[in-house]
Amino acid sequence: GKRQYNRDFLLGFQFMPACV
Amino acid sequence: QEIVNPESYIKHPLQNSWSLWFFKNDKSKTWQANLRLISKFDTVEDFWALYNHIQLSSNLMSGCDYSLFKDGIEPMWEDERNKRGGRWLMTLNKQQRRLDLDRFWLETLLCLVGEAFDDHSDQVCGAVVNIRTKGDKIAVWTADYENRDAVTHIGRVYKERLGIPMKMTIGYQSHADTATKSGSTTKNKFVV
Repeated sequence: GKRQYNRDFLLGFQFMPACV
Repeated sequence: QEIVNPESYIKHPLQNSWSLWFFKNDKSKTWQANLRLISKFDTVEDFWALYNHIQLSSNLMSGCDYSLFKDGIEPMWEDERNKRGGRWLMTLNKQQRRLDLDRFWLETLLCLVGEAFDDHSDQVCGAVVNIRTKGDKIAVWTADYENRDAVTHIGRVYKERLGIPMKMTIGYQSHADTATKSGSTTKNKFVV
């Protein structure tokens, strides 16, 4: 299926520490 | 042995790979020479890394554009994937640069990378924000102006996501009409 992400899910990652 | 949750180290892949372009109006150069590819990304994490690193649209100089397009599509009418298409156009008044521009553009980006238009997301080519003294513009570009179902679905979802009141309308124009217009306005093929 298509990888759909809703706005709240996406916004939740804005200030996450970067992956290492 | 320690089991590490994959959520903590695997980035979240997007359906598409996207390219962010920047246009700076330098009248001594050709239009194409003023257009620069900034970066590409294909995960949620890399989208934010780029977004958080660059200037907000409202801080750009007049004459500048940001464009976000699916990888392989250039942000111009002439591209094979754009030339039969058109755009849902939001024209903003001068007060809206302060009030609405940055949140409308971010919402537009989230609609694109999150594939907000369901089965019709495949028809989306990209989006453009134009910073202009006379009034800024934001548009979502789609591939085929004759695909009524896709165009109107995308328009309805987009209008709702931006929080545009029911009584206000936004229009969809084909790039062919925009390219050949004689006056300052292009006729709408669809309105939602």
